[in-house]
Amino acid sequence: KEDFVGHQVLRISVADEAQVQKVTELEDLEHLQLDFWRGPAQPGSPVDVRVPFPSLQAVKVFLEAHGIKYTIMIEDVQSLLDEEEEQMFAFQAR
Amino acid sequence: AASTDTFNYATYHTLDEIYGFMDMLVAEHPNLVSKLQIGKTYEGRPIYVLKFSTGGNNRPAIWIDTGIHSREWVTQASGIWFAKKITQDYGQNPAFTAILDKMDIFLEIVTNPDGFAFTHSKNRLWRKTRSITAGSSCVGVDPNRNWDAGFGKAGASSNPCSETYHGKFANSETEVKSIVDFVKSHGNIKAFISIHSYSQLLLYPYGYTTDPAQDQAELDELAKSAVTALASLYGTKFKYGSIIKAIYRASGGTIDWTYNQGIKYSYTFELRDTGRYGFLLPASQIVPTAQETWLALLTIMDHTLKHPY
Repeated sequence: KEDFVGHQVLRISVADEAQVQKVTELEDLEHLQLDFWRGPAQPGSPVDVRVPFPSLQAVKVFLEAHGIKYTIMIEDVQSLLDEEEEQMFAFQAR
Repeated sequence: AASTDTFNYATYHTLDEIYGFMDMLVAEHPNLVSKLQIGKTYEGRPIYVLKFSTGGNNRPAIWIDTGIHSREWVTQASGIWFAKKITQDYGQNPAFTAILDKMDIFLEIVTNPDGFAFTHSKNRLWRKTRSITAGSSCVGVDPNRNWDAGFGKAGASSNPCSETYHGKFANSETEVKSIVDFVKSHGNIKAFISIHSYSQLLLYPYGYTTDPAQDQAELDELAKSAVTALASLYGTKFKYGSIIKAIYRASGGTIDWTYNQGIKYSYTFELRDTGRYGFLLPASQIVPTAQETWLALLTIMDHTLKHPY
């Protein structure tokens, strides 16, 4: 199974069109392997993106360099997936 | 589970479990529910639709699908709950009984079975179909960009590695083509509701153009009523509007095609949440999500019944 250890989901707050454009640029950087859960839309509308562990630093630096605010929506994707799977197994066992 | 009464609606299930549930429901309600196979997936899995009908021939119908994006697990789980709810409420809830006395309901619980199986076996966060694109190492097409409505225009990607890859041509995905063929051959579908997660939105056409839908005023008013009904249960707030205004430009989308086919009441939902769990909504929220969504669905279905066209 694919491993999501260390992957984080960032919630990015875009303040204006220029920041939307910057985040869109981020979307085009394939080597970062970003997974946009909520894509860049309009200012005021949050953007949620899953960032693999190896890309975390680059993405955060990019956002900070352009003055784009973000918060960590999910600290570690794999831990949530583990909980989900455990719960399913528990129900199946029952 | 020995029956749909003991089936656990508050946990996520595998494809086999969901297909087993469908068979149980049909067996328990043979005069109300039947199972149709409308096609096969790219990997050869059957694509099933539950038909809820109290009789008649080719009655006006309501279509509901869940799980076209496979990782949006709360939608398939809600679809299971809706199926059971339909069998429980018919004959009990007067408003719903009136709907089913005049109209049929088609419910496709797992609209992207290959993708869904893949989310259980290999990659929980898989969104697309599993079809192979010649000349690319990347797999899958976004089935919500593969419809013949502004296909290939801005708002979808031509890159097979993108999560919004639109595919080689409209209806290239058998999962999409199966619905297209079904809708066309049925010819009497009056409402089409496609359910996604997350971000709490109720959307109507269009996504590929800023032109307003011809029925925008009515669609907007009905959306307002539907989200009000939804919020009445747990206070969950939904925004509503056209796809392009409420989210972003998206071409080749499901309900843009259905609307252009003449299905006036074409809507798409984005269910819970607004930014805590995303696609990993805890199973404890399945039933509340389904319950509140059902109220919005009832509003749309009731309006469809009372406003024939």
